[in-house]
Amino acid sequence: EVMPTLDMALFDWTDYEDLKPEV
Amino acid sequence: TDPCHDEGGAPRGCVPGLVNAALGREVLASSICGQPPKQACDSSDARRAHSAALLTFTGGTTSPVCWRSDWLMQAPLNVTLTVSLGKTFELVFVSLRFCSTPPTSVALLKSQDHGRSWVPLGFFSSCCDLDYGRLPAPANGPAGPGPEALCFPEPQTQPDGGGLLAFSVQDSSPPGLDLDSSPVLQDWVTATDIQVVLTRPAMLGDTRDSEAMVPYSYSATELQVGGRCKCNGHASRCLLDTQGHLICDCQHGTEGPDCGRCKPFYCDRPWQRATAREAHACLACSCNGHARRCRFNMELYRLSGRRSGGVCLNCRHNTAGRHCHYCREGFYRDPGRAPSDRHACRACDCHPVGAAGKTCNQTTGQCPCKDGVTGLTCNRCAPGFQQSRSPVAPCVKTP
Repeated sequence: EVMPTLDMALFDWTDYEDLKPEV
Repeated sequence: TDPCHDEGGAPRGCVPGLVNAALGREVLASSICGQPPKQACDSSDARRAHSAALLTFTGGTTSPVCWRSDWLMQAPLNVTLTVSLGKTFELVFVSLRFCSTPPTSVALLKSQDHGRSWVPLGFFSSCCDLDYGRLPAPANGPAGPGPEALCFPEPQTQPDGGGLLAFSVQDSSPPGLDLDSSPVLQDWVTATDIQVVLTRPAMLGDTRDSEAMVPYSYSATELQVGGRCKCNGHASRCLLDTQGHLICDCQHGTEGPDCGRCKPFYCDRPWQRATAREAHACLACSCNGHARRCRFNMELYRLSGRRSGGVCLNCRHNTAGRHCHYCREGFYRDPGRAPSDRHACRACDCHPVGAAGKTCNQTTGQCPCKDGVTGLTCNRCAPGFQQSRSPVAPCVKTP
């Protein structure tokens, strides 16, 4: 089973703003 | 036909040919007749000039043919002839032909530092003890373990009235001493300048030149310095550089006027003089084509059994290590490419959320994945997991 790649748009960065990667 | 390499291209020891290193070189004479002009000698008149250039004249016929010192009326009677060879040579012989009855006392010296300091090579005298405080040279060379400046008989007058001073380095070396294996002999034959000091003239006049019979005057021609351009076994010829200096045409990864050091990238082992049996070529560092500079490390050289001591510097193309043979942190080896390929190291490209770090396995490229994450770059949830909204735990078990 091939899983879909992680969708960055689904992540909630509210509590993890400092971890958010630069795009 | 390459003297420095065999038919298979492997390096082998090579030396330049034997030449007269003094030929065409300027000779400085401490005394030249005709300065100021005298009856038979006028330095401003070519027909009566006896310049020191006649000692190393390159060819053709001249008249006069001999250098002549000024009239020496009283002590000191020393006259010095100095010739700079322009570069280090390995001496084989020195000779000087006298145009009149030869002097009865001569000292021969050499310099290894372009005339700053001098050491004697040999003496020639009828009174070795009195003139130089030495015993006459033993018939079979020096008794000691190394070469030394011996006192030989003075040049003999020949039937034409002149004489020949002849010095051979072989005569001042113990028999059996080999240039390849004796650093002492290598040092002994090395010279940049030669000096002949004529210290006592024969009390006789010239019988070869057309000049008047004059006591206390030296006259000579054909100063020859037989030797090989010193290249330490790493060149078969010497050339003039752009500034007109004589330099070795260095091979075997060496450089310098005498091939006395390894070229910058050729430092995988220490420099050594070549011998007839072993070329001792400088070896290029092994950097897989990813570095232009390296340095020698003696400790590593010893640990390798004296095989390799080069350490590559500034590995490029994301490589690292002593030989630029592995990938730097954050990169992994592409198994489909050769180690020397510019693109042999690929970026790990670990997923910014799915991976627990940025450094992947250097062989497989596998990034460290967070729980429930899979894939080479940790960019997918593993079977049985699904994406969450939390970037800290991006994959959670499927309910």
